[in-house]
Amino acid sequence: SEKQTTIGSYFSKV
Amino acid sequence: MFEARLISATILKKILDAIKDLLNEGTFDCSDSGIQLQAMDNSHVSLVSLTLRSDGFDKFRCDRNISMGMNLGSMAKILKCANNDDTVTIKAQDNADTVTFMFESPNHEKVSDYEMKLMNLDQEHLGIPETDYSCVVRMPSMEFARICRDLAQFSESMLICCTKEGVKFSASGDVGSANVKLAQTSSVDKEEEAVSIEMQEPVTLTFACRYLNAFTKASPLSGQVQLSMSADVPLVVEYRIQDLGHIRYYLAPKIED
Repeated sequence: SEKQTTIGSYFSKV
Repeated sequence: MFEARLISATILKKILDAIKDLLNEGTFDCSDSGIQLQAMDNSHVSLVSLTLRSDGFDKFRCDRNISMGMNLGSMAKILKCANNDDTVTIKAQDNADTVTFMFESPNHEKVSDYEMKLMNLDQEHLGIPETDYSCVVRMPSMEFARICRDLAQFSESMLICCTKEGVKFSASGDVGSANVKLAQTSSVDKEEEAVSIEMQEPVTLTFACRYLNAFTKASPLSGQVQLSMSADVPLVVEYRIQDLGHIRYYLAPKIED
């Protein structure tokens, strides 16, 4: 099955 | 003092239509270079990034940088009050807690203004690194919208597979499976109808259809859409807004659990 990742796990907070 | 004027309210209506399904509210950051908005959708799966350059406006004045938090539902109510051919001016005083939208008819005989309360929004800004993508696909925006709509009937997820031969969109579920293949066009009458693929390495990624469908609400802004993909990083779906800027959507991929 597939898991949806979040966008925050790819881009860091500034 | 902040003041930005667009000749036609249509463009602002289209921009709002392109973001309001994903975002309930957003902060418009205004500086002398233009207006920017960056916000994640409620579930933090996608990110919307809007850039409107100051030189694309009919008039643009921004004495001090201001951030205006707006409820997009309220903004939509106000923009409904504008005719498409009205001129729209967005105005705010420095440190104001309201913003004013002024609409003027082409003959200047009707002038309306609507004041809206601003919101203080806790916004997380994400740094988006410059990336060389393995595949960049350009295609007609209406075609992309059609494919997303069609394939969403079959599954919650869509596979996008890009090779140098073309790009393939696939979905499979209880009903069966669907595949749409687009080859690079060899020659077209209109540039907007072209499909072009720049590929360094083939890429296959899986994405949630409902977000892709939400992004296609931006189709009226541009005849073409650009999809940028690399393995294991978010997809970028970009619509250019002629002479004004662009809207980019970043979508986190689905991965094998």
